[in-house]
Amino acid sequence: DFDPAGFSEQVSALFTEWYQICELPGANDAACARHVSLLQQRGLLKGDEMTDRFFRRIMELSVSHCLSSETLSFLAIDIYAKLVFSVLKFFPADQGSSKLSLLPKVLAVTVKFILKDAEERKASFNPRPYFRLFVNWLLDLCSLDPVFDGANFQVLTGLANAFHAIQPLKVPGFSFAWLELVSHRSFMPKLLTANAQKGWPYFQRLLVDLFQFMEPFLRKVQLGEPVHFLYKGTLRVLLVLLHDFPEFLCDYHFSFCDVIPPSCIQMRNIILSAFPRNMRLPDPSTPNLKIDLLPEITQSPRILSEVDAALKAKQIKNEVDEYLKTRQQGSAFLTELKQKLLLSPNDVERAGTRYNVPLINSLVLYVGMQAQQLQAGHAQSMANMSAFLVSAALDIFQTLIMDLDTEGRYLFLNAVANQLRYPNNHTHYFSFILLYLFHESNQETIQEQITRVLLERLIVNRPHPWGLLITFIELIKNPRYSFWSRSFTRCASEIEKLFESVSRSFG
Amino acid sequence: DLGIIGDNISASTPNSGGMHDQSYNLQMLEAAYYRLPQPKDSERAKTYTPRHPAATPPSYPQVQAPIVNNPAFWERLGADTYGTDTLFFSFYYQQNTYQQYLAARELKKQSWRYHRKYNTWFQRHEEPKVATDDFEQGTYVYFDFHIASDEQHGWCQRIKTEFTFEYSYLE
Amino acid sequence: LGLDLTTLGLNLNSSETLHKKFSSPWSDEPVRGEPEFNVPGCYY
Repeated sequence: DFDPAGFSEQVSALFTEWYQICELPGANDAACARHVSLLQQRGLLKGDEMTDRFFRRIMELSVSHCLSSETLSFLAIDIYAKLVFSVLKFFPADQGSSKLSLLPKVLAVTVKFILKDAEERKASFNPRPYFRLFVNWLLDLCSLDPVFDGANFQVLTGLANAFHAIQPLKVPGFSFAWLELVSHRSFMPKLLTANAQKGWPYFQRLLVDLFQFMEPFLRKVQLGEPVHFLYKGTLRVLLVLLHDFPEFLCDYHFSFCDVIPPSCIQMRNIILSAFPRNMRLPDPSTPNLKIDLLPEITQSPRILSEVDAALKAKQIKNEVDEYLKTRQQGSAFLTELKQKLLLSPNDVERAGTRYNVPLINSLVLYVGMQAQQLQAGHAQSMANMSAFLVSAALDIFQTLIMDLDTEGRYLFLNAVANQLRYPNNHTHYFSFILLYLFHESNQETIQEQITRVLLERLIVNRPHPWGLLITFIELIKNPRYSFWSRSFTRCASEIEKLFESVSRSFG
Repeated sequence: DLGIIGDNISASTPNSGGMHDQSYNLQMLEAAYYRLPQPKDSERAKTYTPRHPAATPPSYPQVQAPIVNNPAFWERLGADTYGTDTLFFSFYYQQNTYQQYLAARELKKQSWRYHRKYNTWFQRHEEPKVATDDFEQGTYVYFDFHIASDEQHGWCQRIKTEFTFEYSYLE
Repeated sequence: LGLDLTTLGLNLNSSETLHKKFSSPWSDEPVRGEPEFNVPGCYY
């Protein structure tokens, strides 16, 4: 509904006054503080509907001023950003509300404004005024002076929520600006280091927002220029995370693999190659490397994603638990399992596959983790894998590898290979599972497919996860698998050359 | 508390929570590709804080006169026979300001070249004896500061013969 | 086969953190801090 009569003129006059204050040379905190209390006296900063109208009107003025000239002028946007910063800085905090109580209100007005503008303007939506507005806030609010003692985290999460609300799936026309803001050096590092990793879930959600937007385009490998540009920008951000915050990628690898399409091998390898900074990885091609003697190999990796969420959503978690516990022979669980992993027909088109990939990922990792916990209960040394030979988990994996069709088996093997990372007991267990399935399956097509899943992750440009390398080296070196005698290793001359070059390059 | 990660189907379901279909997303992304944020969108006018502020009586102007940011002013200084002291003064004592850039531009117009290793400006005194793609060699004037005695010191220019100016050090 | 990730302008072997100089996802140039033209000591 419309603003009260005369409201718009009143706000314009106040904004003009604010502009004149900003134009005064030299710092003018006193003048700023006076203006903020004037706004408060006019009842414009109560945090009620009038507050929303006030900031929305100023936003209208600033954006239209910015877009009024061919070469965008950020003058009005900058002083609007400064007004918000000054309101937060000089707003007299009464007992109840904290200094920053208005920030979520202002951000909510900003988000609604952007959503509406983008919906109305569609392809002629211009993201740059809003980009500039947020950059101002990132530079001012995120490098807060002590007056906001420790309120940085509220600011960071407020901005993170705002970015989530205008994520690319909601405002595709803001995608490039959005990624630059989310990865901004005044924002991303602070959100990932503030308050002992409490910001991690917020940033994980933003990364998932990005992957979910790109997923349908990345699945079809031919990328148009805009998507390729966004993809390269994403790689840069992931490389900064890999270099500076590897633990973040380690701990959330599971949810990222859910939303990265299987065709995005290198991007997924970046995430799977992350390892804790305090860890030294032994060179995988070290002769006679004793993996099971590594101290880290018996430690569980930290996984912050909800591994069993998809199982619960599909309501099959109880059946899985039941089978793992009782291993009831002849139960319908195993025979019906494949059917449960299929998508309903009308979801196939959108997902680009007949299978529910997050469900397969969840089933594989959850079953593997349960098997290890069960085993740990028997206090056997976790390193030696023979204890796993007789287990419900193995029944499930062998059923899947036998029952699934080529596509289903590929997705299942991918879910297993996604656990081949830095030295930990998941890497060790799933490496054992892959090699065991290779050895036990008497169908060469399955052996070939296992090889393919490993190989396609190795022939892409670096980085390559440590667990992947040691598994492949074990497969081609250990005579137990008589790898080189398999016909598929010589099915064509270039394949033969490929295997030789890969095995040479990995020692 | 952030809830489970919706599997990749729900995200692309049209109109689920204001989501659009893929072709719309691609269309908007392509339009955005031609409106990328520019580097200047993230830059802010640098507010200059003197590194070694000279204490002056309050009656003196406390902020710089706007004319020091006017390119024409520096072109005038560069062109007239005021010499180069003012240009060098601004370059070294007004660092990270627009006027430093303007002064440097005028010095370049007078064929001074900044040497990043020796942190000073050089000017050919005559045509170089040797000039290759990587360096030039010859006699140069370079801008220096000399202290003859406690009273007698100041900015000066010295001659340096047989000097090799490697272009990798040219700023 | 993916990209050669060393060509994206990030010094992946740097012992320093990358995020401090991360200019943008679109650029392969790190943030150019203010160039330091140190006045040689003798000039003071």
